[in-house]
Amino acid sequence: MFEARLVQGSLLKKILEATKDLLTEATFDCSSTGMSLQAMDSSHVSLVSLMLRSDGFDAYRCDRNLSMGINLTSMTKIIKCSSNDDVVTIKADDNNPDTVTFMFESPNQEKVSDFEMKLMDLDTEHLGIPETDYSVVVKMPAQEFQRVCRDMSQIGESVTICCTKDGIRFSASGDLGTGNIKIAQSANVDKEEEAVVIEMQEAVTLTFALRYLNFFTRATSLSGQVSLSMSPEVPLVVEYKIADMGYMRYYLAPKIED
Amino acid sequence: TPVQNDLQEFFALV
Repeated sequence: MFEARLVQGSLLKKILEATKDLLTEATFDCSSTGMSLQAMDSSHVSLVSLMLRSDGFDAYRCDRNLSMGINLTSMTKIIKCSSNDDVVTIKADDNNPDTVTFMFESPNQEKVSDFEMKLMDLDTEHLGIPETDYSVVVKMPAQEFQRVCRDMSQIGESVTICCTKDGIRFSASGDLGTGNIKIAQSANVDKEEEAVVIEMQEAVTLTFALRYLNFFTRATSLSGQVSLSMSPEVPLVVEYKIADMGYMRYYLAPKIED
Repeated sequence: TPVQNDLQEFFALV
């Protein structure tokens, strides 16, 4: 028996929005620790890693480990049938292993819906992600990062991110010319969410495909802040924390000079 | 022009 109840049901809408450009199907792994998902996009350039810890749910029961192969397009259709203030419960029954049920309850309990969705048999490839001490970790407002990625993609297909202790510089070039955006580390901020904080061991310069960074910024509604972890010649980690529950992380391989 | 790396070159399948 698996049952996970989320009072803040709209969180699932945000999570699906945050994966829609990268994944069409994925396996949700459920265990006593929580629900997780790890999947690469079809071109093997990026990886999505979601963690929702069991203690972040309003009720959680998972008697035995369960892997649910889910068509995310179908799940999105079903989750769209919920209202933003609905309580969502995800249920899977051991006697009926080919389906998952989503139950939506209005806050006053006057409307209760349930949708049963067919599960898929997916060949899941799991990647082992090594523990890495990153040379640079930048925390910045998620909306600012979204804006930078959007603006840079007006100029070119790639962005070069150069991070020093003074700040982070995003540069792009293309047929129309070049663009640079430099964001300094915050001197002092009243609100933690508005801060730009740089933790640095050594300066790093890396180039990434803007197409993917823009896909990652679909997660902006999940968190006020985003963190970018970088080391020379290894994939970038873009992390959006999901308050009291876990995270949505994206890994993107850097571009290299041919 | 820079070339896109494959993620699997960094993270092995487990």
